[in-house]
Amino acid sequence: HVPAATVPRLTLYLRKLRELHAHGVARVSSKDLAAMIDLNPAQIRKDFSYFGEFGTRGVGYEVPRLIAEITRSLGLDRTWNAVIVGAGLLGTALARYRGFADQGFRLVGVFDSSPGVIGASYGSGRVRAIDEFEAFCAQERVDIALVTVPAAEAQTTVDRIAAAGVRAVLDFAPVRVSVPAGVIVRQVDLSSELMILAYSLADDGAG
Amino acid sequence: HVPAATVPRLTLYLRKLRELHAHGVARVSSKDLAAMIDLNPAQIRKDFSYFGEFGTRGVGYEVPRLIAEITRSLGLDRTWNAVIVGAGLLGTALARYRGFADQGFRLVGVFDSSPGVIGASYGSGRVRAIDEFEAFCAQERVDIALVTVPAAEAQTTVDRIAAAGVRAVLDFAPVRVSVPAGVIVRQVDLSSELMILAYSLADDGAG
Ligand SMILES: NC(=O)c1ccc[n+]([C@@H]2O[C@H](COP(=O)([O-])OP(=O)(O)OC[C@H]3O[C@@H](n4cnc5c(N)ncnc54)[C@H](O)[C@@H]3O)[C@@H](O)[C@H]2O)c1
Ligand SMILES: NC(=O)c1ccc[n+]([C@@H]2O[C@H](COP(=O)([O-])OP(=O)(O)OC[C@H]3O[C@@H](n4cnc5c(N)ncnc54)[C@H](O)[C@@H]3O)[C@@H](O)[C@H]2O)c1
Repeated sequence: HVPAATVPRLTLYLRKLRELHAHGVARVSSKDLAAMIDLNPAQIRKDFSYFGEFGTRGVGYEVPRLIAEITRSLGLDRTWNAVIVGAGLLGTALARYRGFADQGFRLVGVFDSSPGVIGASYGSGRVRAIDEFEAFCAQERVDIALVTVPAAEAQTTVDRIAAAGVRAVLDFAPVRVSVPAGVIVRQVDLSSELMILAYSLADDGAG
Repeated sequence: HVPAATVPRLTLYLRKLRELHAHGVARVSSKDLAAMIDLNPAQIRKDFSYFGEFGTRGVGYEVPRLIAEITRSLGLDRTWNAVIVGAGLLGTALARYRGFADQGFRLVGVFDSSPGVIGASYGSGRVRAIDEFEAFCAQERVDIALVTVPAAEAQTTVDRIAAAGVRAVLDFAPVRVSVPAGVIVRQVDLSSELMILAYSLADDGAG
């Protein structure tokens, strides 16, 4: 059981370790890994010690073993079922993306409220009417919902998702949504990413 | 001049204050604002004091004034020119999104390397060939580049962007890219967002 604060770093290690593995690298030292991902080697050693990986001095850590340990501790050794609510520009791009399946996330349904979108194909299925959402969640296990509806619809959509028993939400709408206890929500706010870049540029005198 | 660590919070305040302003709210207390965005009122008061806003006890802060102060301190009182490199699924969704323009980010060009995509319309313009990138950056001021090319192309694309004089990059490809000194890069990693949600579900025993 790793502390929650290490989870974002573990996802970075996992991505880089998978890349190394794909290139046939069998071992890696904390020093080399730290240089590849701009982190501190001592922090890496501490994170790895949580799941009993101590590496061998001078030889480093076994890459396949680290991958297996991190995958297990992040709960990625099983498949998570995801749905997308809002099949507009962003929702469709996410629905067609094959990168999530490689990480163990299976898209099981895409929902929308607009007649012009319902029934459209997104590659591996057709967009369903949001009215079917509750019945769908009663039949299929749904672990995670990605919310790509307009900002004004976000809170009611998240309420509906939580009421249907889905416990995790990734919200792309640029408004803060509130969720009942027991439901986890993370927000992706692309505008705020751009604002942070603008601030750094203005700070450097580029403004 | 605000410390960089406050910037992500300032973008949250700005979004909520703009919402309040749109609903005709003239004043807000740090306590009420804190409740709306799940932050600590003392932290809010501290952040606002950096640009001389102390509010009036019992009455709170003037919403329009706060908006103006935060906008200025984030460097959003001017327009930033952005380009998108990679006009595939995600690049096209971002190119058609009208939400960035409202925040002062103007899309001035979209580039791609594939003949089948070059020339396609994305709403307010046509996709240009990546070969024109350097000439374009020599004529137009480009502040920020959004990178939505496949992972294998990400590093060479970012190298090209930095060499053309663009100082800020928002990278959507799921690989870490390195940039020369003087160039700022932020990464949006949607897979890692999903992994963090999966971890929280597994941690709650949903796994
Ligand atoms: N497009 C982008 O690149 C981008 C970038 C950043 C943030 N966002 C945010 O992501 C969200 C989606 O943006 P978009 O550009 O895809 O918008 P869009 O208008 O293209 O798509 C929204 C979709 O949601 C559907 N919808 C509306 N109400 C619904 C409801 N109650 N239930 C189910 N479906 C519903 C609409 O029919 C539409 O198909 C917005 O909140 C936007 O601010 C988008
Ligand atoms: N689609 C999504 O929802 C999503 C989600 C998470 C991450 N991503 C990441 O975003 C990136 C884009 O994903 P996508 O789904 O849009 O892929 P895509 O294949 O649909 O689009 C990629 C585009 O980049 C262009 N391209 C390739 N090499 C180029 C180069 N050297 N210069 C300019 N253009 C070039 C291609 O012609 C293509 O149009 C990928 O790195 C992907 O991993 C996408």
